[in-house]
Amino acid sequence: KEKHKILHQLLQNSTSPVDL
Amino acid sequence: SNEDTVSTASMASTAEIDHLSQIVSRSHLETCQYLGEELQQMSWQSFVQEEVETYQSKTQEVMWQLCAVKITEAIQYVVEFAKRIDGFMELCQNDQIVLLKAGSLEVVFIRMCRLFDSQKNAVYFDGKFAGPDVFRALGCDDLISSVFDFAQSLCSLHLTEDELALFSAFVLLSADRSWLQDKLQVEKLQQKTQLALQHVLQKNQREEGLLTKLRYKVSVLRSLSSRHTEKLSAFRVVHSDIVRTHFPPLYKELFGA
Repeated sequence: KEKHKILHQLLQNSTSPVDL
Repeated sequence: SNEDTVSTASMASTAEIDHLSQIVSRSHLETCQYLGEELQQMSWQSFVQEEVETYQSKTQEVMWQLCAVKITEAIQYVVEFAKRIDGFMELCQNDQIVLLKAGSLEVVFIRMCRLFDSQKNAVYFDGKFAGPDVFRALGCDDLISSVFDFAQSLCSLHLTEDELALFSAFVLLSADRSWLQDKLQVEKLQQKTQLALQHVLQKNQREEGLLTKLRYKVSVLRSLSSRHTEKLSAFRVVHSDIVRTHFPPLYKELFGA
């Protein structure tokens, strides 16, 4: 999990860091 | 009654396929970095010679970093695209990550054809349209030239947004990626996506051989993606500190060893 921390976060966030 | 069952089953499946097409197309449009209207309003201005030279005179490290940032931005939109595809979030998280690590850059290459000017052989990059010579400082002319060739060839197919959307989903949901835990579930999703793609191609009255051409593109995409990884590894050998301290963390997670 540590290895893919950001991907995990992006996948779990319902709101994306990207301003869509 | 047997006929009824068959026709109900095929109707249900058609409805399911239609639904998937709609979801994937909508997800694609919602998560494209540049929308159709924005593309139309874009001035499609190219870098002038002086600007090209400015990019060429950057150091290899600075140019790599700039491209890593741009690729990472594009990939964040691809992650959102994946999340909105029916069934993707039902996969276990290992498989979601495997598919994104293997396929997100390939989808960026597909999406590149929306921002590609075939006549000028130029791609939208850092605010204007850039030819392959803009990327000379990277020191991978062969890969850049292959990426541009790919964009030219994909553009020549004149895919609609629906077709691009389903082709992107088909590539992302590749069931033959290494390290998948539940290959079968991914395979089912990919098969449904392929049916939806076939259905849209038929609906759009596209030529018979288009699906075969797209299948060939899948292997080209894999080669581009693995060559990118090789180039990054070679770059890291010389500039490991730059990668560690200046490259986007998401980029490192996706393409790092």
